[in-house]
Amino acid sequence: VLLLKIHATKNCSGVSLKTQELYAIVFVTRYLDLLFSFISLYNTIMKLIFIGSSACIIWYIRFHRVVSQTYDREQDTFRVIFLILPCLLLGIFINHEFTITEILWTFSIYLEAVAILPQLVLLQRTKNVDTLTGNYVFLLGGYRALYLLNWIYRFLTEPGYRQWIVWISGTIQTAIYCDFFYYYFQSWRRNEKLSLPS
Amino acid sequence: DPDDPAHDEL
Repeated sequence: VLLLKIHATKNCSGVSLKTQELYAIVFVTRYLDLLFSFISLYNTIMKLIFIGSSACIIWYIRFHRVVSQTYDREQDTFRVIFLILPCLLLGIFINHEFTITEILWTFSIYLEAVAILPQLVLLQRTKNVDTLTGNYVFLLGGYRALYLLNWIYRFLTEPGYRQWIVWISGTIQTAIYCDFFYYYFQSWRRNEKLSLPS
Repeated sequence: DPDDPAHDEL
């Protein structure tokens, strides 16, 4: 959705490069297993799509002659190091196995939970949020919220299925969107442009 | 081992 929006409108105002870069870090550190394990064709294709689309979005915002001019550089100022470092420490200390790939995988789970924050802060600073950008954040949050249902279903149907690190991180991730969801639905119901209160 | 979850989700 976001890549299509940027490609079609040649405009990335209201889009946080910081969040996209955090997602790129999340996908690369999590999908290292592309190199040594195969789960399904769907799984492999989606991993490649996630890595590829976020790389494309970053390229557009950073380097595209037209798109890069529309980037809200002065507004997108979230200090991502304050997210990356704690997640890395958490990944080193709370994991299933003390190996490089497992620590990086766990780090990516923690980082993903908070990766949307720079985008939410930028949306709050943007007076009139572009409809497509609002829809992108809604779909991203909705996609993760659906995982909660999936985890319940798998817990009930697969003996021994549990993964506390993923469940807790995913629940926090979805909770971070709650406020956004509220204003998204309100603006939808009133047929108004989305704007988050500051 | 159930405590060693397969990373089969995205």
